[in-house]
Amino acid sequence: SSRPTVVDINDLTSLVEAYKLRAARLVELAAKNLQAELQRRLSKEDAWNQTSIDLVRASHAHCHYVVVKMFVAKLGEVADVGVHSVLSTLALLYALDGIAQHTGDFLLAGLLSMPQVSQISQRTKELLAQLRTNAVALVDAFDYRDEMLNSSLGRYDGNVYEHMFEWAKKSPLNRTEVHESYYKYLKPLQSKL
Amino acid sequence: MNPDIRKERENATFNTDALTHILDGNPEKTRRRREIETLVIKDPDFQHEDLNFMSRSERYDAAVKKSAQMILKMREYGIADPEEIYSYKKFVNGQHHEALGLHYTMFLPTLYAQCDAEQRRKWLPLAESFKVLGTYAQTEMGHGTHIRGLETTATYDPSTQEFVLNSPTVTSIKWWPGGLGKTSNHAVVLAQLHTQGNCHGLHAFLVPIRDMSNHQPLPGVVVGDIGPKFGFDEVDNGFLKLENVRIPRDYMLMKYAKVEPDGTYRKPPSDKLTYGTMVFIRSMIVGESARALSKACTIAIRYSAVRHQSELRAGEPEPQILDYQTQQHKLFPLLATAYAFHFLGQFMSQTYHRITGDINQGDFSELPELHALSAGLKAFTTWAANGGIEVCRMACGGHGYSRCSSLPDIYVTFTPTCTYEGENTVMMLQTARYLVKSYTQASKGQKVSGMVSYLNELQQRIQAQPV
Repeated sequence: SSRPTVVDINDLTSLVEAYKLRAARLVELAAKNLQAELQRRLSKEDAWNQTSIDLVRASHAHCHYVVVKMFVAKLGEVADVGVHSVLSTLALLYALDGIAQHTGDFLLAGLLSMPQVSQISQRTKELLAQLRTNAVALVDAFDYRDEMLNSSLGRYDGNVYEHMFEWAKKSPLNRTEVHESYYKYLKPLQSKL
Repeated sequence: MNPDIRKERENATFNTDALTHILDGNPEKTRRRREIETLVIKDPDFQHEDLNFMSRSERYDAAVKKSAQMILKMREYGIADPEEIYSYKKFVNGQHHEALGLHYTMFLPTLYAQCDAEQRRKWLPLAESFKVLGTYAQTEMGHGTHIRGLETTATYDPSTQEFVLNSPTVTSIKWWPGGLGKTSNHAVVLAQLHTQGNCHGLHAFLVPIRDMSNHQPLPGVVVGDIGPKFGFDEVDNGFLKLENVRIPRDYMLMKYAKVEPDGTYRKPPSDKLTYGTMVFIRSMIVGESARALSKACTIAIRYSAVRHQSELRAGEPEPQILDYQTQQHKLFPLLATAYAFHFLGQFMSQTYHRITGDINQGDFSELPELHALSAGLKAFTTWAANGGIEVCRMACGGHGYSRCSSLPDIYVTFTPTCTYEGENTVMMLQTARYLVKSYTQASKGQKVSGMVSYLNELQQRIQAQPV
């Protein structure tokens, strides 16, 4: 609680720092809880089991920090201005969305204030609107050809419905106009009723 | 071209190719990948009926045929660079796995990493020419990620200089390895080594399971397919029961640990080296998470640009569903995640190769961090990607449920990554063990390095602000 609020929600470096401090706090918390269980004279194995929820949470926070850190580090290698801009927006969205999903961790660590939580929600909405223009181009950049995706919905040319109809016609059930089960089961049933 | 999607592309504010080059590594890699993809598309041998309309047996048959053709064609086209092999195979297989997948991804890497010089001379030519078709048999029916609990035994008999392999219980039957059921004639089997009356823990053994001339199971080997699964229809995940199967002494992979002819055991420099192949796969799975999620995002976002639904403003035409904030909120954080995981995958691959390079030079100092990082990130990324694919499917409404969307295939093919090569919660706990150890070291004033170096700062803070 004595720790000052350090997060500038628009600054990626500051957000990496926030993720780092959150990870540090959760590792510390898990280690202290483990120690406390051991002091209750539990065996090492039982103490570990009794702390395992905290331990998984700490690992998760550590991994989350690594992901954010590597994403931001990658931006430093991108020279193209347009690409850098759109990737920075994505990185910011990733970092803020992660905070929104784990607000409690950041609040408890004293890394965020309550007004900042609202600001993050508002900023996230702005980022969504900002990314709207580039969303299709961003998935095009993955460069999956239609033959690889093999998806009627995800076709590059967007001719979704035409392709879906063609695909459905290939279903083995459509090989004959009347399926043999009609003659085997339905017709006899109808004749008996 | 659908006019909506054309308009989307016209409005983009950046050069798509420039970003593709970053994802591939550089423009030359993009050019070569596209060249390889074109080779596959133009190849009539890879045209076949839609797999969605085939039975499992037909799908396995088609997968084996494809694997065999791929091997011949890669030789024909001179595709030998590992990245190019990967690219070629990915394109041929699409969302699906191949029958010989484990031969490439686990069997060969294990031989490269764990054979001594003599064993390499003997086995690599056989494996690289596919006379030996291999898989990696670690998991048992009753035992998974906790490898110390594995029951399969390899007992050394100095009188014949052979190991005798046994599956002593039902729970010890090897269960799930891809390609084990019908495809492979050899398996790297992980078994508890017993020699001179002592158990020395898990070691890797190269075990012939089928006759190399007629493919019949060898005496003492009970092997078969484990049946239909949640996806993976192309793969014959198998079972293997070993009943007093004898193999020569030099069939134990002996680059690190050794058993001398008289049965004397020589320890490896690190116990973790036995599981090196798993660490490799876990490191690679991070990139796989990115690919699976980016495919799902591609499908859902393109479809959301084409699909019109309901009304935003009364009386106006139905808007693109991508204009709805809720749709953007479902998909764009996942798109950001897919990019984050792509870059993380590049980092993980580089880190793996750097640290294994050090290991080959005898420096094992970063092995524990590699172990912890690959375990945690494998779990973190597969959980996120798995959930994300399902969100993408539901973002496509009713059509996401159809197999023609490809989303069900992407999902069922990706889901097992949450459990294979280590169940995710167990993976997270392995990472936690490393974190707690590092925290303890830091709190004693010892410097920790790498990704956990922030724990040094934590210690400084604790000292500066005692509670």
